[in-house]
Amino acid sequence: PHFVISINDHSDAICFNIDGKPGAILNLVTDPYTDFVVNGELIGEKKIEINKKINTYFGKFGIVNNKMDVKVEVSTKTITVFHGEDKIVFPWSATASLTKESFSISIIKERNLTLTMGDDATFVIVLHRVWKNHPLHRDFLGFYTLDSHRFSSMTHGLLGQFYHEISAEIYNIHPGLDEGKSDATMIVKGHKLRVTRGYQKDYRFDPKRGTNVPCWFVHYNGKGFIDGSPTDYVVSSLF
Amino acid sequence: IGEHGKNPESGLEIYSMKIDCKVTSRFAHNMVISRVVNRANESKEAFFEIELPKTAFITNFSMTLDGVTYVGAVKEKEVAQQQYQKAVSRGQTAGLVKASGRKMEKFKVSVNIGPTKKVTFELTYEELLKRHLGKYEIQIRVKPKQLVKHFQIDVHIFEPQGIAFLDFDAKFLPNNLTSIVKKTLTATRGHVSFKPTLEQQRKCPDCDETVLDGDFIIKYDVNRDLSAGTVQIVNGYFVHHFAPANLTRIPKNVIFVIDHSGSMSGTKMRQTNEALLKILDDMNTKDYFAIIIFDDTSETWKNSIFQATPNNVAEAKVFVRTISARGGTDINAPMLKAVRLLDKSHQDKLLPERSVSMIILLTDGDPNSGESNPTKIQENVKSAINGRYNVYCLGFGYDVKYSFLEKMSLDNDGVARRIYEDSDAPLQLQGFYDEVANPLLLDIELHYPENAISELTQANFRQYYDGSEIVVAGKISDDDLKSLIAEVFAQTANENLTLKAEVQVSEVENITQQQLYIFGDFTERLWAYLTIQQLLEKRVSAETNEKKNLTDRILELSLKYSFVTPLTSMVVTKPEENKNDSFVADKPSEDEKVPIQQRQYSYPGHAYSKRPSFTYVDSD
Repeated sequence: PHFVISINDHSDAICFNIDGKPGAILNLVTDPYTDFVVNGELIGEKKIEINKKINTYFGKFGIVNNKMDVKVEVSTKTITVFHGEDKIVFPWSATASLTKESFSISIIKERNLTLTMGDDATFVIVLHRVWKNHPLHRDFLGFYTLDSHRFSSMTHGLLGQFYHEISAEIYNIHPGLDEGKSDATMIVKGHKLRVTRGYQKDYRFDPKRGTNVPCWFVHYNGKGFIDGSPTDYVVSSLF
Repeated sequence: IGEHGKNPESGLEIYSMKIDCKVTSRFAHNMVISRVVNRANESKEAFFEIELPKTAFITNFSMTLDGVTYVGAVKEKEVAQQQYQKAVSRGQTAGLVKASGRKMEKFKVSVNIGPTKKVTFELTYEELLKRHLGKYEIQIRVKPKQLVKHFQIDVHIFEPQGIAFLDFDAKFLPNNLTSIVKKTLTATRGHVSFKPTLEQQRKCPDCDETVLDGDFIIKYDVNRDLSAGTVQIVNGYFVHHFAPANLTRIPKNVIFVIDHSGSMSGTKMRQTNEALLKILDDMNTKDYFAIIIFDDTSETWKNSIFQATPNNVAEAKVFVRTISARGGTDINAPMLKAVRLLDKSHQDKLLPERSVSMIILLTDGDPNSGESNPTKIQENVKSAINGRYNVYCLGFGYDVKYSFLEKMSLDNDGVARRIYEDSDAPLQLQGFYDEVANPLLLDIELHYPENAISELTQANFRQYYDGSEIVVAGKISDDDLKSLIAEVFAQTANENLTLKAEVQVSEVENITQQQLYIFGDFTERLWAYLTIQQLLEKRVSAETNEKKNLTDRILELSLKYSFVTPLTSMVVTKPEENKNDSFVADKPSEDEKVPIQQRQYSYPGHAYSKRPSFTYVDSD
């Protein structure tokens, strides 16, 4: 999956890829203070060719707010809300919303869902539908954080570690190794990294084509930009 | 009966019988066509006898004699009644539809056929199939009086929502013959066909008795998920089916109010105890319950309401086993006691905040002790409940005044049900309980664009139970409407739920073009059927002025759509020797104390050309 992180007060963005194995579950957000967790499970293409790079996507997200006793599992097929012992399953084919005091989930059929958990968090999960007879690709999901201002400073995870504004200095912009793309040097978290100018897509408003988000790409699975290595974020279960 | 099903003794041969059922979006259109020939040298009386579901409305009946078709006309009951009276005064029996058992009505006519002449009977009836415990059932009672050369049942189902399963049940068929029932199923279409040959109809190789005697039942369900459901639009009418899946059940609080008066003694009391024990066993541990038993006095088990924990259930079962029959019948006091018990339990916060509270009354007789005026009891119960709890009344046996129970239920957002005195009475009681055992949604409101639609059927419901379905229909009054938005607002066990469906009118109409092969105006007829059914229900508890308006509207719709309802009759006129002779059909009332064995009705035979015949169909 691709990650896009805004930096420097939303004036620029950093992007990186995380390559993982299909079936692996990555921790995206963990806030021990609010007892809030978001994990994502990777899926691969329909066919995996030997000795070829495996492209992976998020096929399922698990969101847990233990304080509210709410768990939400979002897959490309259904959205399941667990509230205490209750379980409600929505299909992506329906426009629906569920509200309970400060928790709400609102689904726009076949497009996206917005999840609000009190004042703490607002997320959007976008459904990417692929032609079902496509020989390679399959449906996948995108995860967007709209509001995270109430998370504690202890929040971590592949996304969570960036919920508090980070500053990065970018300089030495010059023609890159890829023709037509610029390279630059970025200083972030005390590391000096080579980054390449590119763009990623935001699919929240145009689920088919997306809108371009220019970003500085960090090579090698975000090495130096993320804390530790991607394997540090692998967890054993969605919840 | 000879090779081709001919009965040489009677001279009459049913050479063809076809039952054709077409279902689109749960609305079933059924046609029964029977062809009979008289091979005798003299006139013979041919009977056409069909059993149809009580929930169906007859829409057409015709007889074709000597190439001339005599078609039935639906008329206001009073008008038909005048003809009926004339017939009675001539010494004839009239009234062609009679209750037959629990679910069926019997339609019966007879006509004299001249030597070597043929007659074709054709009966049409329509019905909105009701989802019951997770499935729809089409019941066809098969009972030809003799072997039939061309016998055929064809059931075509078209459900744009997708068919989840399709099964049939024909217990009368020996095992080796079930394979002759052909079933095909695609994503949205199902077809069941049954076409036994003469040999396959024979009970034994050399005898003339037929195996075709029993119920041919088709069961199916449609695909469903947690969505606002599906909306169909055809020719300016829409129907919205809503039956969400994947919801958590809502706890319920049930007060069982059980009659143990003297009349319950013996089998009824034993069966009630048996059913209660099973119901208690099936109770969800999150539910709450109380038991009030009454004769001319009433008693609340342990004076309180209890959570259905294993211990409480075990204790209640011990109590239930001790209930025995004695005394008179005072329904008023225990019903008010049940309301007070629920009130107090809610006030004391003993019950879950979001839960369904209901009173299930089981009685076998009319009140004869304490407040015995039925109207007063209905008023008392309604006023005490004040719209907060549901009342379900189960009338056990034939001595109950069903209309009294029906009004008390409908006044309080419940339903009444007759429990037939039979060996399966405990199963009937449990079956009813199962229907209301799992509430999934509360306070369901279905909204549509106000300015674009009119003539909406009921769109607010107190509860939605697992296994059932909410159906709303209406007329699109805005000719330029491009899309119809249906929104559902409801409460789940914990949250508020909003569901939305938006359908593009042109797209939906395109889809429904595909189903025109079934019948084009089904949505409008479904709307009319549903409107009439709901108005009939409303009429039960309406005050005089409102009743008059409701009656007028039911009558108007019944006549317009040619439905034989409790307010209309069907008259078939057959010119004979320059006289107009009529047949009239009526629908029997549920309140008639009809024994489980159908009443025998005989229509006196008469010479073909001399005596006028008169027949009559309608519906209560």
